[in-house]
Amino acid sequence: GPKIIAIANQKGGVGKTTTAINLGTALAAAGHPVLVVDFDPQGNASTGLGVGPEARTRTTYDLLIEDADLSDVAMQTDVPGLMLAPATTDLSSADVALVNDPGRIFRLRSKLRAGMAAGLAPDFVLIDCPPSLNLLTVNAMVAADSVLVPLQTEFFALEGLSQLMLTVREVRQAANPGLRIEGVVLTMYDRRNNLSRQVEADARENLGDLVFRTLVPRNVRLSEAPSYAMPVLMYDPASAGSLAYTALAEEVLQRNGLG
Amino acid sequence: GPKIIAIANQKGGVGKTTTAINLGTALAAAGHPVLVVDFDPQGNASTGLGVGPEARTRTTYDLLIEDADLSDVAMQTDVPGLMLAPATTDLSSADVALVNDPGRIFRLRSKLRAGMAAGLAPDFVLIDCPPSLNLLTVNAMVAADSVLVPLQTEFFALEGLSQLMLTVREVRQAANPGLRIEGVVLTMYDRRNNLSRQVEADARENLGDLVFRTLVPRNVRLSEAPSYAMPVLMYDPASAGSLAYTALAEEVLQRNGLG
Ligand SMILES: Nc1ncnc2c1ncn2[C@@H]1O[C@H](COP(=O)(O)OP(=O)(O)OP(=O)(O)O)[C@@H](O)[C@H]1O
Ligand SMILES: Nc1ncnc2c1ncn2[C@@H]1O[C@H](COP(=O)(O)OP(=O)(O)OP(=O)(O)O)[C@@H](O)[C@H]1O
Ligand SMILES: [Mg+2]
Ligand SMILES: [Mg+2]
Repeated sequence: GPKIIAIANQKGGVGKTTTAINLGTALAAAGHPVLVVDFDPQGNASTGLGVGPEARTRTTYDLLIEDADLSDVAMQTDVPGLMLAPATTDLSSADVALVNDPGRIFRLRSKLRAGMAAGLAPDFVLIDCPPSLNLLTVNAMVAADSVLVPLQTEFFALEGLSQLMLTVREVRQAANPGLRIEGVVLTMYDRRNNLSRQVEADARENLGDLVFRTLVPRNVRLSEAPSYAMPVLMYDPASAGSLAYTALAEEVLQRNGLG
Repeated sequence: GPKIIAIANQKGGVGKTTTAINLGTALAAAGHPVLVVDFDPQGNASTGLGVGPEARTRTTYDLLIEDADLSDVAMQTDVPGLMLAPATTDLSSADVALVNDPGRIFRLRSKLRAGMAAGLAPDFVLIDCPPSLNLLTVNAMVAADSVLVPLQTEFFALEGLSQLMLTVREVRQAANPGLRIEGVVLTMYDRRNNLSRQVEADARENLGDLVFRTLVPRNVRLSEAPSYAMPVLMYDPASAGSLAYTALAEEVLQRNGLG
């Protein structure tokens, strides 16, 4: 069945959404159908994939709270081979709405499983998580086969890593014994910058092979692409950002015996 | 009494913590005692002010949940004139711990008021908020006189602004009629970059005088300083980052009739 990957890091602004959009697009371009699940109330992944707020009629809030099916929520995007389950700000009320449901951490998993059993079966499901270790991120980790961690090459970003790994271990012990780390991808890397190189050295020393070989460089085309409502691979296919996410997709495929 | 400013934006990685640390330091350097309240479970403001996890014996979690007084939690830092109420990851369980308290959104406000009435009276209290519009950020907005919004000059950052302003309006109507916007400060600005200039133009057109004149440039010294456990004003006083936060402090003082 599909491989489900949660893209998570509670540190803000590290490149979670940029990775969900562009890794998803690169995997689809390599012939592997993808579903991106926007699980952040900010809805940035939806915007970046060209689905504006007015086009988000059925959302991940409906999936989680209102009992909609995955097939009602998943929609085509302008990216060939890539579907999206969009998000709106309603999603931010999910924790409060589910506080009395003892099975609240399993809701996304059961909806994804039901949807895929009913025939919606991409090769990859990428879940874009909010900058928090809240109920939404826990739902994503319970539903996932693995967690892919974007790590900005900055000091504060490194500080939060141990808490994130702790949460992954807790979810594995409490609810999802098969949960693994898909890998750690270094983002906004600037090889002229001491701090970037130092964080890379620290990460490779402490995390070893978990760290992808691919480094995603700081590249202005990556931050411009969302304002044109498309992934960087469509906005500027020859950019450093596009090349990096294409290389990352190849590494993800290789790690999963598909490369 | 002290002016209480919540530094908030649910978009992650826009410079909230960097602004709390360095605006705080610049205000203290200008002769105005400051208390920084670290209200983010990541504890980045505590780290950036030189207070490591082992030194955080009493924290904002204790203030909010365990009934500690402000005078028990606030501590001196190595920055002259700047005190800190530190945070640990415990703070992330606050929403769950307080779910049955009907007065949960007023807890920080009553603790700050009691502490200041008892004699702890800086000129400014800066509350560093997490990247979310959750109970912690709402507590900060209820306790505050105003909200200072760091706005990264990037497309996704602009997208979240209307939701943030909506939340400020809701808090003003529901709990804190005096809540104002202190201002919007553009961060990580790169004048060579089209997107930066476009976001600045959009922000000034839509928000007018709310936008501070001071632009905080992208400056590597700002991101290096936390790895030396000190504000940029102490790490590299002549850097573009230091100069920008000194100018921002002057603007904040002018807006409050103290400049
Ligand atoms: N490699 C890169 N080079 C340049 N800009 C980038 C890069 N990756 C991401 N960005 C930009 O940096 C900002 C933060 O990235 P993004 O929004 O993807 O992070 P996030 O972790 O999803 O944030 P949040 O925590 O708010 O969900 C965005 O404006 C994005 O366009
Ligand atoms: N003007 C700047 N120039 C260069 N780097 C900066 C600047 N401001 C902040 N940074 C760096 O960018 C990253 C994000 O900033 P910061 O952590 O202050 O944002 P935040 O809004 O507090 O993030 P979070 O949403 O996770 O709380 C940090 O690594 C910080 O050191
Ligand atoms: Mg995001
Ligand atoms: Mg912060």
